[in-house]
Amino acid sequence: CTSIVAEDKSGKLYHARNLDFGLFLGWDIKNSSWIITRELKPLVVTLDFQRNNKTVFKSTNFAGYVGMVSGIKPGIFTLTMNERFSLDGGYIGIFEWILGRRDGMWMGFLTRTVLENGTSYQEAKDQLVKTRLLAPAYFILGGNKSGEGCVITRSRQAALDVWDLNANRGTWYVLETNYDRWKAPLVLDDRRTPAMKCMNQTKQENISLPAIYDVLSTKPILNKLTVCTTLMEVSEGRSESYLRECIGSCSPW
Amino acid sequence: LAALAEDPFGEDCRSKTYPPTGPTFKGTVPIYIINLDLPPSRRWDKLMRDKKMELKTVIQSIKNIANAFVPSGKAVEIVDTKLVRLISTLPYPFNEELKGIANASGIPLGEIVLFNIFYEIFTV
Repeated sequence: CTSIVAEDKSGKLYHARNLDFGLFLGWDIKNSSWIITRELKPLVVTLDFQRNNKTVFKSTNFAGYVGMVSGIKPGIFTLTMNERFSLDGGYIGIFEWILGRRDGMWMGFLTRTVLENGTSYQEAKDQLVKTRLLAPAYFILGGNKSGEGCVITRSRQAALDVWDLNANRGTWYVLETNYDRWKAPLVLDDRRTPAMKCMNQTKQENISLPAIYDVLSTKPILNKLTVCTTLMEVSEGRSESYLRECIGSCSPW
Repeated sequence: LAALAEDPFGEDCRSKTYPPTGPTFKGTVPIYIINLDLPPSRRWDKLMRDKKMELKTVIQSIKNIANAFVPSGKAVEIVDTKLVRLISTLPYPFNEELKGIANASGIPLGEIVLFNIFYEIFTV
């Protein structure tokens, strides 16, 4: 996955992501694609969660999955989740859960709870930072005011790092793939460097959802695992998702 | 060395790709309303009636992959018989929603639980 929160010169916030999924889950030689990635595409839906006929939040989801991986609370915040791989992974959390230790939260249930009940950027951030989890994760959160954007690197127990937007000091975007930002990405899977190169080339004065879509359409940020691209703009409550395909000479991840 | 260091799949930053068209665009995404005023077990009925075949296809592929790794079929057996017990430990309203999805789609509950804890399993 690649998630980006960016702030334009007027303080407007944009949040977008490529949802990549299906690594090592069966390669289809004939179609040169990952089987699960291909089969997940017809399951992608935009969900408008309503109470009293009014939108509470929207998400881009797989039908049948009740948790959230991308969502927007119009006018308040946007949230995406990227997978974080660790030896202290979710399978340990599941074993602990089965054995009766149930003080952690399932990742998808936490993001759903935050989107459903969160009333502010700060409240959402606090919950994502402090709640004990069953699996490690990266939470990418955007707000509706200048400076409200961050990448939260989570272990199962705690937040290891919170990287905040700070346009005044030059950090006008935060960008997360699937690696801790203080470590180099895997040489064979460096989507971070080209994505940052394209963001820097775009420049803050030109940033917009179409410009971010360009970044997310550039290989290898767009790759064989990319299921869809989601674009969100919090102040207008705008959320758009598009199914993607990387054909020809494409990185397998 | 320079050639090795360069990503063979990389390309120059794209421009003017929006609005999405062309070979990298595979279609728009349908919109569904989830009514939170309904009981949790009924919220996903419409969506799952429409998408049950697609979900069955994905879950079958996951089971095929599991069978390839564990040819005895034990892994799939665990999903069908043991994973379903996890449902009683999951918090409300998610446990009720998962039961509703299983009912509306006709897919065994254990397989719906598997699909919903896939993230936790695959973080290693």
